[in-house]
Amino acid sequence: TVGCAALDQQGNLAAGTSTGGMANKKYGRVGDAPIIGAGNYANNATCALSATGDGEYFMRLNVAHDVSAQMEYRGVPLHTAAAASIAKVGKLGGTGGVVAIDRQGNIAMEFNSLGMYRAAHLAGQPAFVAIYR
Amino acid sequence: LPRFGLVLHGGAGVIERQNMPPGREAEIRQQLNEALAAGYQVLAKGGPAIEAVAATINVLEDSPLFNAGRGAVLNAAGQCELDASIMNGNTLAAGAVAGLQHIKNPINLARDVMTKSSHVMLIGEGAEQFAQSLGYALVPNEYFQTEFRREQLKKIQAREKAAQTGVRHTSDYFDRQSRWG
Repeated sequence: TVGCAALDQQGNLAAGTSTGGMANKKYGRVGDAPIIGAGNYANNATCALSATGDGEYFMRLNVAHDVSAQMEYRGVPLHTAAAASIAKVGKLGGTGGVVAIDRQGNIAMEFNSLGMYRAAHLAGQPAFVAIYR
Repeated sequence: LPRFGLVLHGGAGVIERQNMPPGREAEIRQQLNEALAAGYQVLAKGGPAIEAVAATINVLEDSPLFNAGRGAVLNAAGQCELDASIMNGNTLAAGAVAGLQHIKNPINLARDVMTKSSHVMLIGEGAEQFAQSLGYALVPNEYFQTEFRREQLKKIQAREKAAQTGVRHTSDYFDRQSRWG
């Protein structure tokens, strides 16, 4: 799975996710990537987010919207909300991660797996690429 | 704080460092940088976030190194089956596609579902008919398939068969591989 979340100069947010799903999948199995609110979400009032991981857990917990909802209803900062949602995934036994950005340009790259291919580039700052923790 | 920017991921099922084939890590980093630059350029020119997202994901879908577009995992029948979604934070418009087998860049079709249809999600053959109505060319499923993923599927299915006959592999490597693609 691959994904991106972006903040443009007009202050608008957007997020996208694309995937081949799970190896050896059968019966038309679909994961969280194409499910808005599970593997992908964007709302100018909160954040833009793309997820990757065990899709079934991200669907059951509505992870992408869960992060946004914590920010919207409880005023929780992005990285705190992302960490809390990934902790919920872990608690159910799932693994994976999210990348996200908010309107102020704060970013979060939370994951509970071995590593996550991730990168970021914010205006006026050097680009960042990482794989492992 | 920055006036604009982007974050991306290439998946969380990374290969353990000790199992990473030599040179592969450098290739992956190079592709991530390329994808980042594609999206950043859109933003730096004042372009919309939605276009930056599509530009970034197109690079990753075209790379055989990631589980999306070309280089995607294979389903049990040995075919690639692709899903994607996109969302505009300003309008809360969204587009999604699932079960595609012949669309080169699924994220582009998801964006067209968002902007050129009254729906949010289209799946399978219907989604591909919608694509053709917009002038998309279909690509053979072989375009997406790679030797690495064929080998991966063979190993997972061999293990699945072994499990059915009671033989258990100790390594949970295959667990992660099958769960993660």
